[in-house]
Amino acid sequence: APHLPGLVYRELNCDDPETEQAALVAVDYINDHLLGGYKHTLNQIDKVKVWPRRPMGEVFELEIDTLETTCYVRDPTPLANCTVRQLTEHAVEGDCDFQVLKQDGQFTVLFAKCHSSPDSAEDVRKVCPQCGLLAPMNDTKVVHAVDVALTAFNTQSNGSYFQLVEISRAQHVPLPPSTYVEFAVAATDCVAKEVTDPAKCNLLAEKQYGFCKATLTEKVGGEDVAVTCTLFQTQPVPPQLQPDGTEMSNPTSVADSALPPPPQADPPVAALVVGPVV
Amino acid sequence: NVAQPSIVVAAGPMARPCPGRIRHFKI
Repeated sequence: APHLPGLVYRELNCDDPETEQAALVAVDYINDHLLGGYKHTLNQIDKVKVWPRRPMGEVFELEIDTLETTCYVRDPTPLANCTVRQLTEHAVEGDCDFQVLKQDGQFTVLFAKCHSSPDSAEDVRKVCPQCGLLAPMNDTKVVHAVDVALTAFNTQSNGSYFQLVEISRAQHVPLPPSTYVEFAVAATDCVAKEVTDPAKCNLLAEKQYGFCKATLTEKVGGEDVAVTCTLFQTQPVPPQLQPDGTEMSNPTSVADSALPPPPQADPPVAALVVGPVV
Repeated sequence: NVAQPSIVVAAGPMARPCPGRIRHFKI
């Protein structure tokens, strides 16, 4: 075979500022592309190789570890203000491989592959014998707890009827026997007090997401639920291109007139907390 | 057989071995 010129990569320190810059661009990429769950933050840079790229630039080949934060992925809170989920809360780690192009001082992600995994139950038990462990999202108690919590939230709502987007986290808590759940919701074009058939409600064109935390406590002869939801500001409708390429103006939702105006934020707040509803 | 191109590491100051520092905690 013809002799190929040796491929040469540049070794770089994992804590080198340039490496960290590339890793932070990679973490932002994760959080911008996650479809659900929680934002992740950089925990450790495992490996880095810097390959030359013809005709110009360099490709940073990175292996990074991340940790899940407590911020839901659609929460507008800046990542720097998001708390890292602690070991006692049953932490979740991400392992990612990235290729990040550096050209003209700019970093661009070329390739990303990540997977996340929760800490082992044994490790959680080591640091906190009585802490709750993560439960499967399709666990019947989890689904029931979310159902009861969302019903309680909609029952007290004076505005839109909110429907479930995803169950993002759940734990069985031993004492008192209860189920702790976190889930995402979105406003629909129905008025909560007037809903007869939730299946007829549609998500608003201008998405308004919310994030709820709830505890369903079992007791003799029944159950108690406490739920608190944080509603995020509405997200503008992405412009839809007409066949000839022109952008369509925001389609107004027909139910807008039926709904009370969304709570005006003054000054605009990123989120409105509703609850706890017991 | 296709010769595997030899990968040569550029000479330079030895970078401190990776992995880098842990910013929060290790699972």
